[in-house]
Amino acid sequence: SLSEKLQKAFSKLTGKGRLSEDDVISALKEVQIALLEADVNYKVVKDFTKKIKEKAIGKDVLESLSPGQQVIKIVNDELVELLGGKIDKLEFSGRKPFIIFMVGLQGSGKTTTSGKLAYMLKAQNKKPFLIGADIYRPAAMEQLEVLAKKIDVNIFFDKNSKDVENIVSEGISIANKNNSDIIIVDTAGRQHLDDSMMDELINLKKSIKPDEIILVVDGMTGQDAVNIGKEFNEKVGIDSVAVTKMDGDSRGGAVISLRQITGKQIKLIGMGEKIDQLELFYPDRIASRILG
Amino acid sequence: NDLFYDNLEEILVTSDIGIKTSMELVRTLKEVVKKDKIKETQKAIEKLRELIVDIVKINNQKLNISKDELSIYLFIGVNGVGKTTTIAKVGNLLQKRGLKVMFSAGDTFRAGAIEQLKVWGKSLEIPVISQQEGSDPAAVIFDSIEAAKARDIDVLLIDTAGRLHNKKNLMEEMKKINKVIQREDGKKPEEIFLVIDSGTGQNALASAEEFIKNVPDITGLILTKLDGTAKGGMAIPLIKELNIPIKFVCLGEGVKDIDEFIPEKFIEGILG
Ligand SMILES: Nc1nc2c(ncn2[C@@H]2O[C@H](COP(=O)(O)OP(=O)(O)OP(=O)(O)O)[C@@H](O)[C@H]2O)c(=O)[nH]1
Ligand SMILES: Nc1nc2c(ncn2[C@@H]2O[C@H](COP(=O)(O)OP(=O)(O)OP(=O)(O)O)[C@@H](O)[C@H]2O)c(=O)[nH]1
Ligand SMILES: [Mg+2]
Ligand SMILES: [Mg+2]
Repeated sequence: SLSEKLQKAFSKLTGKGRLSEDDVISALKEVQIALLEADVNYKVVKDFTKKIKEKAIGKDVLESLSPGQQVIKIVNDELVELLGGKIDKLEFSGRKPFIIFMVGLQGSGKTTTSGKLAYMLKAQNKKPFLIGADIYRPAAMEQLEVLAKKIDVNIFFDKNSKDVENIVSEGISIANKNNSDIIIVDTAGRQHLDDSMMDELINLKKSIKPDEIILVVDGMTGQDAVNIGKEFNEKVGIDSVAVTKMDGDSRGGAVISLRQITGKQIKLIGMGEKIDQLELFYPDRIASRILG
Repeated sequence: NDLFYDNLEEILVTSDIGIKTSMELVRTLKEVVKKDKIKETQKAIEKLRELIVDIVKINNQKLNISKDELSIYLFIGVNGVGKTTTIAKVGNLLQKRGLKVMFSAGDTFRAGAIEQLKVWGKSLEIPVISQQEGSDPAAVIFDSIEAAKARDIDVLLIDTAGRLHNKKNLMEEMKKINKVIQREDGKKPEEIFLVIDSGTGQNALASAEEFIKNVPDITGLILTKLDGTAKGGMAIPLIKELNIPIKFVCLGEGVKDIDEFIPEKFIEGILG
């Protein structure tokens, strides 16, 4: 783990008394390698280690008795700060019904997370409503329907429609008749390089005017996380991020990259395939995971 | 010149090749450049291309098909990588070659998984053997092999549920599925494909190692979603370490969006 590596790197140096700038720089190489192996983006790592270097070469670290511990603490604190505040509770309030779009790349976990979010909101005594707006993937609507039935949440989809905007607006009017207070729209997976699919999303946003667009990203995503975050945020505009499959042992550096590139809050963490395996974001948990 | 190598390292790392493999490649390139007294950057990049081609070019890239018996292709991999969609693509390819194909709906767990494969089967006119959602995957697979033999099928493609490599019970289930196939068919599956999402980062290596530990007869990798900005670079340390060939690459959601793996094309996607 990074903390073990740093302990090792600095234990060789403690015997020398004061640390030189070169000593800190060589130990920071360990930090760089560990962050890259944790899938943090290359450029983000460069900026991050520069910041750490400025703080580590500061007076109090160089004169401390356990420089390794000090640097680890600086790295950890810097990561936690970068990741943004923790989420104590989900705030989807204001307009009624509150409309959420789940967007992202193919297979990232949008449909599953839509079901999980509806379940979580229901447990908070909200009245969620699901809309299946993926008209492309075979049996996408059936998949969401099975989830909706499982948690007894109302759902709308139209297997015969090829008009996503119609499906969503019709779903909203039905949700209103149902007195639902939160509407979750599950959209089709799409590549940010695919202009026609990005246009579909841009047009859907224009006509429906959602209150929150959640970018759903696979927790195992590598360097491409910055491209995903940047393109979806610039072309469509996102409000927050959900990271899935974090019950795996991928270190999750993509979370850092997403936060850094979009500046948006990481709100939700998918921790399994079951409908109740959705957690709220805790930066210190993610930071210690990345540090190993 | 240091800048040249730094930029190269950045290109390699940002394609998910991994920092250790990237540093190794740059180190080797520096030695080759020195030894061969290379002066132009174009030549140096050509050398780098060759180094990478040497890693990913493995000889057994052909599709294994039994002459007079049923061939079984098993598809395994992490959640959401594209297994089910790839089965449709490979099934379509084989059918176009005149082979009789059948699908086995071995994912009995995920919502809508059986239905998803059935929709593909219907559109390709390929029969799908399935049971109820929640049934034992081994039972479905057993049924499928029986049905494939009875109907004189050439290739049976078996879909399985997505699974993370750190889930012990799911790794055990996958082992059991492999055993059932070998027992029922009397031989190892002709192909066991580990399907990998090109956007996966460094976890791909630990994941593949664990899959192989539990299913040592994996015969090929399939890299999906190469139609985006992800470069699939983690395939390089993967192939170097595990010596398993990439048999297909997938470039889209349509049934035709599948190609044989061409090392030069793959590397061009990384180096430009
Ligand atoms: N282990 C684990 N699996 C997950 C998690 N979230 C989703 N999955 C699985 O990931 C796979 C893909 O999930 P989907 O919900 O179908 O993904 P999607 O983004 O809707 O996919 P498309 O609609 O095709 O773009 C499924 O097998 C899910 O069960 C998670 O947090 N942990
Ligand atoms: N852009 C792109 N999308 C792909 C590709 N291959 C599969 N997909 C999409 O990825 C998503 C997931 O594909 P599936 O075939 O359901 O993946 P899976 O591995 O069977 O998923 P689980 O069974 O849930 O583990 C779907 O939306 C597919 O259309 C590809 O090569 N390119
Ligand atoms: Mg979906
Ligand atoms: Mg599947």
